[in-house]
Amino acid sequence: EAEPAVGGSSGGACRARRLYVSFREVGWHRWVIAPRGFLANYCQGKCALPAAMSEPGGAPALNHAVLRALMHAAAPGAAGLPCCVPARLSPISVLFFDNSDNVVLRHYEDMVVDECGCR
Amino acid sequence: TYAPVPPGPAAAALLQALGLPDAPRDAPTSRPVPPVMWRLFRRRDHQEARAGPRRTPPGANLRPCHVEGLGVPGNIVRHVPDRGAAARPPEPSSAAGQCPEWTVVFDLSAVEPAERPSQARLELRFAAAEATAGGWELSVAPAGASPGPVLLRQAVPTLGTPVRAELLGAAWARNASTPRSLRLTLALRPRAPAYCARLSEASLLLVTLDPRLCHPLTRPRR
Repeated sequence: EAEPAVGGSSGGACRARRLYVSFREVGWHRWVIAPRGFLANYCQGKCALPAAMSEPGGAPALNHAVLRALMHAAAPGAAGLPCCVPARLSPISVLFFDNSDNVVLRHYEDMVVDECGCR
Repeated sequence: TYAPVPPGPAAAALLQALGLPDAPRDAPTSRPVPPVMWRLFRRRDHQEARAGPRRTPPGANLRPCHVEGLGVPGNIVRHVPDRGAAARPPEPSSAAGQCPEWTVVFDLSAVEPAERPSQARLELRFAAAEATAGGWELSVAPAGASPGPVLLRQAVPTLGTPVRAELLGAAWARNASTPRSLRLTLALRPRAPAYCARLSEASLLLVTLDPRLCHPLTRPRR
């Protein structure tokens, strides 16, 4: 279940968008005990100036991303814009049955996008 | 918009990424979820929820690949049922004289060779006809045609609560890789003359760390 992108294909400035993964929707609810799903989110949006100048939470943008955005503004054909990608991720834990009838608690790093940035 | 995942390479890749060679079949209906696994899940889930976005960064208070509820490193906890239970003959509720021995079998074939065990805790529940003054002694030996040396002896003061015994370092060398299956012979003897107890449940709580999936704590950006 994804938040529809607004404003054309890129959907405004680069930011995290809502994406809920339901284990029932992917047909895994019979062996995944908990959770029923989780907010994975995803990154989308333009990394043109001035968006490429600031990172979420006020952290300084990457110099390389700013340079690329400047390049693109000066000579659009030279190099593409920086990409809108995950800048901070969180783990989740999943409780499930495996094929040996074990009950398994597994920790997965980097499953939830908390923040996006231009890279 | 809802998008059911089409079966095929995408789902297989996601399962592979989740460390599942193939999607487990439906849940085994007879298998209730052990309370210890719910406790560990809720504890971890609560921490991850608290460490989520716009709060303290995950690295601040949630150690990746560490099982807080058990205090050991690891990113996979398995509650493995005893396969030997089905083959055990029914026991009299209380018997005097030579107490029985039990063979327990744990299928560990789901553990991948790259995983390093950090805890292998035997969890036993006994039913006893009566309490005994001096308590009991649990002994654990490798099961096989000829009885193996006792690997672990442990005093058991009471049978009212689950009996837990750490096998790692005793019945299982710490740096050894995980065997495909673990077969043990258990005995529980009263220290003072008393009726024998009956083994009502055996399971193994196995914690492993998969170094391929546990990158060191990400340093907060300067």
